[in-house]
Amino acid sequence: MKLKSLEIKGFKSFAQDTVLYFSEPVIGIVGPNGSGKSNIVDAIRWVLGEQSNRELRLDQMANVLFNGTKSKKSSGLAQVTLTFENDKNILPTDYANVSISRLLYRSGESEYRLNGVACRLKDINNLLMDTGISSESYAIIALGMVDDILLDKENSRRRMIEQAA
Amino acid sequence: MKLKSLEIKGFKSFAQDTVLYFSEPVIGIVGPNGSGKSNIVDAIRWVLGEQSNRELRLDQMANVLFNGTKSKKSSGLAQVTLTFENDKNILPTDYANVSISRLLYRSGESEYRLNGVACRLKDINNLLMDTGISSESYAIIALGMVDDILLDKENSRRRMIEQAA
Amino acid sequence: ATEQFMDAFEKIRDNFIKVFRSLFTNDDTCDLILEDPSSPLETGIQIIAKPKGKRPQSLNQLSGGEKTLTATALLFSLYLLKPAPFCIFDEVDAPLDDANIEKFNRIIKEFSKDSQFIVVTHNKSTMAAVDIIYGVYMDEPGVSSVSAVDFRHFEHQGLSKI
Amino acid sequence: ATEQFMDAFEKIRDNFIKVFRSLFTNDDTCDLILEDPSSPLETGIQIIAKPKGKRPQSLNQLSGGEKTLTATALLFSLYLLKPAPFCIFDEVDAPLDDANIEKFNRIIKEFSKDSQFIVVTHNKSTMAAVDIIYGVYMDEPGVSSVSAVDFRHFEHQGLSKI
Ligand SMILES: Nc1ncnc2c1ncn2[C@@H]1O[C@H](COP(=O)(O)OP(=O)(O)OP(=O)(O)O)[C@@H](O)[C@H]1O
Ligand SMILES: Nc1ncnc2c1ncn2[C@@H]1O[C@H](COP(=O)(O)OP(=O)(O)OP(=O)(O)O)[C@@H](O)[C@H]1O
Ligand SMILES: [Mg+2]
Ligand SMILES: [Mg+2]
Repeated sequence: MKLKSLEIKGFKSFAQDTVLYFSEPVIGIVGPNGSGKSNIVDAIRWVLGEQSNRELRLDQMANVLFNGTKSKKSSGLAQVTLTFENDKNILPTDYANVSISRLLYRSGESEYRLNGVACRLKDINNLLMDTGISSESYAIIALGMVDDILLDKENSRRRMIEQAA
Repeated sequence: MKLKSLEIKGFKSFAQDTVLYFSEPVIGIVGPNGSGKSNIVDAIRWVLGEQSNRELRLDQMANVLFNGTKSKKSSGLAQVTLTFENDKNILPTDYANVSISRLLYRSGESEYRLNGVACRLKDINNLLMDTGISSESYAIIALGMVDDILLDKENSRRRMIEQAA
Repeated sequence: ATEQFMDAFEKIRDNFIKVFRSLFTNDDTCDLILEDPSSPLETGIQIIAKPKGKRPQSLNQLSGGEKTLTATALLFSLYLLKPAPFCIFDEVDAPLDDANIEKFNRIIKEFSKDSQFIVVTHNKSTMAAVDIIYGVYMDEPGVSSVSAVDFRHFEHQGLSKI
Repeated sequence: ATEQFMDAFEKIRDNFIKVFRSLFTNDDTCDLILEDPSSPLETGIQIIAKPKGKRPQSLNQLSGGEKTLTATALLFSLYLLKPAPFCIFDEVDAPLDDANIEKFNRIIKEFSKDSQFIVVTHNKSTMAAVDIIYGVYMDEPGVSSVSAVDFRHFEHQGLSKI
């Protein structure tokens, strides 16, 4: 499941279409406070199906849409696409890549897509199930998860162990 | 109220008698993780009368006593002394310095001293009242206080404003 | 009592706007407001912080570093009204980028004309900004020791000696 | 189900002891225990961490950096049992000292043979340890942009260019 790219548009501070390529084993993300680094992490969680407003640092899900500045108006659509190599053949072998997209319109309508074709969140979850990637998997290790382990809120330690089992 | 020195003995990881001199405007404290930097901050809070176990990172007050290692036995007494210049004359002018001490014995007995003479916590609080120093004053600005402001737990923002008023 | 509180509140609010602008930029806006102006002695205090160009709907939408900077601006605002003889910062610079650490240390330098500052840090640029450094270490496992560090010598050796 | 859980638990515990010792030192001890071994499927999990020479009565007595290192050791232990295709660390190195940051980055380098790691950081030594850097910045206020950074060129310019 080698990552290939992440495309973000209209999501939080990423008003413009932005692409990151993941061609290396260890990728660093740097920049000033407030530039958008954690927003990139949020985008990855979101496209993998994260539903918790708290985990995404939102008061409500609508807040993922770029909300405008003095000189740029807000977005009508937030779209994130994460692309992997199909090296574990979770899709039929004639597919070289697996692209997962999530869209949210300002109207509240939302959509998931697999390689460009509309599908349900359920289909994406089934696809990802044995790969160890899900928005709640311990793959996403923000500083917050360190706290979860230390405080053991709502038995988070046992839930993590159960997930790995 | 210029700080002069801090003496720590038997308090948390400071098994041995340790003195820091505060002769400069800006004093840096550095060192590896777990070396004892935050314990120095705790010692200052404690000697100024801090009673909250949570603020001192303790399960119980007895845990301030150095609790021993494989090669050194635990302390029977925790003692911290903070010394200021008496430049605001909070004591009669023939005193050059003001020394506040707090002692806790493993038996649970505790003591406060002012310039070496036993007194009550009340006497120390009265002395410090108009100087702006108290263990809850915003003078102690750990990372935790930043959180208090941001989360506004138990109206901490208004309490801070009332204190400054 | 209400008058005393409102008087302090107004001054703190002015300070907050000034300090916030020096920690962020002059194009950034902020405010401090009483949630319920009709009952000043009980109401909560709301913080509005809008870094340049952004329109965050709540403090929660700000980044980690922006939140720390905003809270620090409020602490300095209280300090300006009623300066404490000394202030202690324990790794408050951890979430800040280099440029913000420099601003933070410059404010401390400014205020250190009137008060003493004790700054616990892992950051090299903060270490370069202080007047004296105490190194804390454990030669004997589990037992802390302290010694003053000659900073110029320290820069070359790195912290590994400590 | 109980067997599956206990089997995973035992392996994670072994990993935890190994990883903890590589993040701390070989003289440091730790353990992972079931609070109530008789009801493994419901009981809480207790973490014991004793850095060299110290006898902390609970995790709460450890320092900021020691806590982060201990939690990270547990996360890596889960990872070793069931490697995720990629892991993301968002400023996890903030409370760590230089020596621990180096160990942390060395473990990431080791595991990166099998998974990809995305590391958000403000720390120069972490930046030196990664394979490629993406710089995030806002030319237009409030609007994020990203561009790959040539690290060698970047070391000299400093981050101010970004
Ligand atoms: N829906 C949105 N529209 C526009 N901007 C947004 C939106 N949501 C969040 N932001 C802005 O994104 C900015 C950057 O956030 P982010 O948390 O990614 O910063 P960061 O690079 O991680 O900074 P730090 O180093 O301080 O952690 C914040 O200032 C926030 O106001
Ligand atoms: N009563 C005690 N007796 C002996 N050691 C103690 C006691 N209480 C705390 N300690 C130890 O003191 C150590 C240092 O704590 P401290 O929080 O001061 O570290 P620090 O230098 O601030 O580290 P960091 O950079 O990680 O924040 C901890 O490892 C803890 O186990
Ligand atoms: Mg961030
Ligand atoms: Mg500390």
